[in-house]
Amino acid sequence: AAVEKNTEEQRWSTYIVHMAKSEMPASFEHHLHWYDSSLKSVSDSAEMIYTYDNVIHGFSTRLTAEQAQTLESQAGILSVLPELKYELH
Amino acid sequence: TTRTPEFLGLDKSPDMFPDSNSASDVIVGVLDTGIWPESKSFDDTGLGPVPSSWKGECETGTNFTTSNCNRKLIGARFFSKGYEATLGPIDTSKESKSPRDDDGHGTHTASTAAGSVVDQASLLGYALGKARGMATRARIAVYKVCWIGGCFSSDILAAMEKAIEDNVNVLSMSLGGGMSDYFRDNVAIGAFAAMEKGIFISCSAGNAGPSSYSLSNQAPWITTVGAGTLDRDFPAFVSLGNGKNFSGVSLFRGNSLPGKLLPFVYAGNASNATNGNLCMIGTLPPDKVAGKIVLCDRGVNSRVQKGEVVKEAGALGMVLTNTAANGEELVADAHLLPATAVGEKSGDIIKSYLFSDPNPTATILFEGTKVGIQPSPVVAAFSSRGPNSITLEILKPDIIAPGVNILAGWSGNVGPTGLSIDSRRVSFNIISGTSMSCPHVSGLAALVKAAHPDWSPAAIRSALMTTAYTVYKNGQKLQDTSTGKPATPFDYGSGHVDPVAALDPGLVYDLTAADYLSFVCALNYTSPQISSLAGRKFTCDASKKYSVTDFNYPSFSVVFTSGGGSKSNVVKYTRTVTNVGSPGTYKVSLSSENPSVKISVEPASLNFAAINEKKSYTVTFTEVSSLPLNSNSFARLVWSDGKRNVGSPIAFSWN
Repeated sequence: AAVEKNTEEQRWSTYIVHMAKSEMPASFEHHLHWYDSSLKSVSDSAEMIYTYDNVIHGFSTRLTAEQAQTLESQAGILSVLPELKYELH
Repeated sequence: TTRTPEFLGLDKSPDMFPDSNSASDVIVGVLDTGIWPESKSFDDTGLGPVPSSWKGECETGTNFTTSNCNRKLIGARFFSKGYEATLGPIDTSKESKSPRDDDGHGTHTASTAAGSVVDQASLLGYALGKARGMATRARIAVYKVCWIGGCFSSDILAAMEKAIEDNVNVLSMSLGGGMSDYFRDNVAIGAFAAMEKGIFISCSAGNAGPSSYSLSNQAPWITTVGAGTLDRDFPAFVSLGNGKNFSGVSLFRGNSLPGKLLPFVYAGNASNATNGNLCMIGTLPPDKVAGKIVLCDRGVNSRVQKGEVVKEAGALGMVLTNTAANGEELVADAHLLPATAVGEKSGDIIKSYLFSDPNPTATILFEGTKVGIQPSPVVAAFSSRGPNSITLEILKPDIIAPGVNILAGWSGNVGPTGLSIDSRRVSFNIISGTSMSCPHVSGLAALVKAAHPDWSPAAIRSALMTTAYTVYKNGQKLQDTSTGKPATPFDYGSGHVDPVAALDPGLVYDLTAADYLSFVCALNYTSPQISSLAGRKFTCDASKKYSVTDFNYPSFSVVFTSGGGSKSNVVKYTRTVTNVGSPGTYKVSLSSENPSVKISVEPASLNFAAINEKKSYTVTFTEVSSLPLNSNSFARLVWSDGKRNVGSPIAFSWN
């Protein structure tokens, strides 16, 4: 079970989702609702880790590679970038 | 820091750096491992109220409360959700889930950029002096994004998001990762947004030198900072039984060696392990090294860990020798046992003595701190090098600044070596890296910003670049540690920073967000890529012919097609300079090391009647003869009014 959980865990990675804010459907009052709806369309359980509005328009979340790929193909999604680990110099 | 203020000339011209409010209204944001608020470098004596522009906060967490902030340290935040999402909840018995710095790196960089004056600062007596940041009156806001397990981009973006909201003026980021295209690099994306808000961003160039194409943080809206040496050293000689002496460096402080020659052994001979020469954990048999001095090779594990391994094995001292990867670069460490670091050449001679003498002996003589070392600055071997692997036509790094053996503030939770067994606690530590040169430029940018509050980040960067120097006082070119020969603009960009000159640069190459968008249009970015980068919909004008050669960068990088056939390559670059000094006439001068490219400038003189007046000029590069593939050649273009020199390096590449 532990191995299975670990394997399951490993399937999930953090992604940074860049949204085309200007393409938010009129049916949404607030872009956060749109973000949440987009996320829920690929995963019932995924939560937003951060939302961004200055540096980018979007959010970060944990997804499987398949979910990330599905999300990226949706309208209004500019890119779904895998999280990078940066090093101190 | 001690010594760098004098080395940079900051002590000679205090009146040039206004102590007025403008200097204390500049806010430097530092994304790093947090801060040790008790450090004297963050004392706020003499500072007025927190600037009214400030919107940030002092967050509470493990061993950190709002009372840890003051009028110097005006903001402290931490970002760990991305880190915890990947590695699980932070174990607060191991690291502080708060802005508190458990590592030392963040305290070091923050105090370098804007630390208050601290008298009698030193590391165990080394580098003793008056420590101060570059911008002693600037305010500091820290954003902890680096943890034991690393610095995660979702946390970095969240911190940049907040730093923009909080209204920092300068962002200092001594971190990097990967070399992906700008629209896929979250630091570059965040930096674009910050630049649009008028924030100056300086980043470390990376420590992957001396290989070429080894830079991090190459985006043109980021100031990319390489590392050079100071005129200070910490000599510790190796004295061999055959009477020969070899210079090395060390920050060891403690019980010195017995005043006699000691048995000397090469780790590679004492160990049975395949890489026994590296003094890695578990590879040194005590019966072979106890009571002796051990020669270890650099590589794989950290230098200080090698010292720990040698000490644990019962040896009395260590000589650490460079390999080809580091050449003659000597970085000093506060080892736990008497130890010194020697260059590759010395190491080879010492080894041949070890292998030939039946009873080799040695000792180490410590000489403390020496200043006035020449030549200096020298480009650090580890400093990452150009060309720019993403956009060849943008010359990077931009500039170099002191980054070798830099003393600055340190955390109270970790010893000077960073080793868990190092129970010493110090207020200041000496470490090296482009992590150290970056905050120097961040602090100097804050000084320029204080003197010229209305200048854009691009104008500030231009002033720092066009006034940088590329030759020593004797006219010789700056050297490169890794070759012992003259360095090139791919090593030092526009040269070594000269803050006093940067305050009065004469002309600046300014850039707006629109110019950067035209730049990415010239790179043929698609609309989604531009939207990812710029965070808004933007479509390049199909009727316009965008070209990187029109991008108003303060340096030049010209790319020719090698063997370009009979048609000689002719490339025209356009530049626009803004007069930020007194009215005057600037005349251009050109110098080139290779006649293979003819350079002409039109017009050859620019006459400015008023401040903020803009004039354009065109440089035509005509390839007279093609050089072989991957050749490089360099030239220099300088506008001068007889008092101020506005210098730009020109790099030619044949691809």
